[in-house]
Amino acid sequence: MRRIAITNQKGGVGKTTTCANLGAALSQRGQRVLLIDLDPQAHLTTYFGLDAGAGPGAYELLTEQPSVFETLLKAEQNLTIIPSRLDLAAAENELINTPGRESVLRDRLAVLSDEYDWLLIDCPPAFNILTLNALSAVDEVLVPLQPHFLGLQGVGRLLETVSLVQQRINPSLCVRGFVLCMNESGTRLAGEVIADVRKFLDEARGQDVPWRDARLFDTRIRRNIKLAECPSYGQSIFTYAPKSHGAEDYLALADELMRLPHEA
Amino acid sequence: MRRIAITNQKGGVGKTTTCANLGAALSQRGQRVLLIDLDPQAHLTTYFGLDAGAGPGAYELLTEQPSVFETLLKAEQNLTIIPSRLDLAAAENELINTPGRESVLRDRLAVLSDEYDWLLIDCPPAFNILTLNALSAVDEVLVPLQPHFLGLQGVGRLLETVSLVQQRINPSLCVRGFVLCMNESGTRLAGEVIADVRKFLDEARGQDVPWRDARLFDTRIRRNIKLAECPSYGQSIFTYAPKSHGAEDYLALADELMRLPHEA
Ligand SMILES: Nc1ncnc2c1ncn2[C@@H]1O[C@H](COP(=O)(O)OP(=O)(O)OP(=O)(O)O)[C@@H](O)[C@H]1O
Ligand SMILES: Nc1ncnc2c1ncn2[C@@H]1O[C@H](COP(=O)(O)OP(=O)(O)OP(=O)(O)O)[C@@H](O)[C@H]1O
Ligand SMILES: [Mg+2]
Ligand SMILES: [Mg+2]
Repeated sequence: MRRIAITNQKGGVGKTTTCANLGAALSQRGQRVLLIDLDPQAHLTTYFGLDAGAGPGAYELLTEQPSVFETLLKAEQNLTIIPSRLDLAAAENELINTPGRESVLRDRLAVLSDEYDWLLIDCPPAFNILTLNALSAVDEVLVPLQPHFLGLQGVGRLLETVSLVQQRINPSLCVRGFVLCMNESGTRLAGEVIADVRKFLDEARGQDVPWRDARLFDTRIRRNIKLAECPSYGQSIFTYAPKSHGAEDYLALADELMRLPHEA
Repeated sequence: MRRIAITNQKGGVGKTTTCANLGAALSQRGQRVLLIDLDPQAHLTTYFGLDAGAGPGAYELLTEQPSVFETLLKAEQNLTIIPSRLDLAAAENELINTPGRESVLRDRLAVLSDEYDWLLIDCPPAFNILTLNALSAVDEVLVPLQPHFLGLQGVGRLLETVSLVQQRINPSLCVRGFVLCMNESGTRLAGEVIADVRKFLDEARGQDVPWRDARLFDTRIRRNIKLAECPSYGQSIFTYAPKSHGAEDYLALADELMRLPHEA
């Protein structure tokens, strides 16, 4: 199972949209996909018109002992989700004094064997215990990036955090790459951001850092209002507007991700 | 002095852009404006090409005893800022056991008398001690809203939090209104969001809630790439592109805000 955390502490850059629609794209390709909503805003859960309701979700998974299998909800065909609610915010405080608090999720997921081909985790816009749990439970990091100046500012700190997790908690963690979201091609700003990221990644090649093999994905997710509309129908872009640019772009991203070499 | 917190826990909806450019618009109108960067991402500080450097900033203001006047940096003409750095994130833990931890900022600002006409505070995308400090130190809340489905989801919880702060800590707190940001007029989605917000506010009229007089501002901030470009030059939209839609819209917002009746 390929395990990927979709994270960027900058708000509103397309984390949830990427987790939902990349997940749906992989399931379009016949892959079995598990999503986890690790954001107390519960936007990934809402995206598919779901509600954690009274059943166990991400909060219970981190603080009690339900089996992972009790938390699963079906989002779409071949697409399963561990939902969250607002109470997930309380997990932050409850875990504060737990030994190895960052690795609770990893341990809870250890019971999964070959039920899924992919695991994608949607992270909140912050470096908190929830994000650290995601980074400890996966092998790869995918960073959605809006091609704006403010969007670039926090990347250095994000990579520092990944590096600390890799050194202290999860040696197999690496940065798979950066995905441009809400891209408006042709703007000077996007060109500048792309050049900046490319230069930074080229300089990192071969160095002993978790992003030495990271790439700027060739696939760019174009700004497309249908991607903002589909969650109001509780649908992925493939159910809502299968012929749209949004569907095309996320399918291309899934294909590019599936082609990339990775540690087994 | 009118004191306003610019807040919305949803990420990337235009909080920092609104704080920077509404502040600059008010100073264009000859007002004396103080901005506070209460987000550890320090994007408001970066917006004007500034850096808290070694001097005291928002972190020190909350945890040590510098005078407010030592933390001030000049952003533009008539526009002063209390900057932040990444270390502001540490204030969250340091204040956890301080009695009345939410009111520290209010107390620190009490020395200000008539140096400024407006105080605008940029909040992080979270309901944390920093946001609670902002809500306790002001009289009005301005909520930037992206006209998207996911952007609407957290509004109820935001209003609940404002209501609790008004009941328990700051009785003078009220919601001044919602400002549509990155608005792409003509999309069906924007129309639906506008109708939803209007209906919600109409139903609240006259009820005993902090948003009974809240409005959906007539001014809508149009999506405009120049608003995303100007921070890369360390300038407000008025310095970078004074004839752009962005400058027009934020000036109109400042005028609308100045015309609104408010408690003295
Ligand atoms: N390619 C796109 N084109 C148009 N709108 C988009 C696109 N990607 C995302 N959006 C919209 O932009 C907004 C921000 O995206 P999203 O909520 O996925 O970001 P996020 O990083 O998960 O935000 P948060 O930091 O709050 O978790 C949402 O309203 C979403 O519907
Ligand atoms: N009207 C607009 N038109 C185009 N781009 C905009 C507009 N308003 C904001 N932006 C851009 O959108 C991105 C998000 O805006 P901003 O950073 O101000 O939101 P925020 O709510 O402060 O985000 P965070 O939750 O991370 O603090 C930024 O890159 C900004 O430059
Ligand atoms: Mg999200
Ligand atoms: Mg901001």
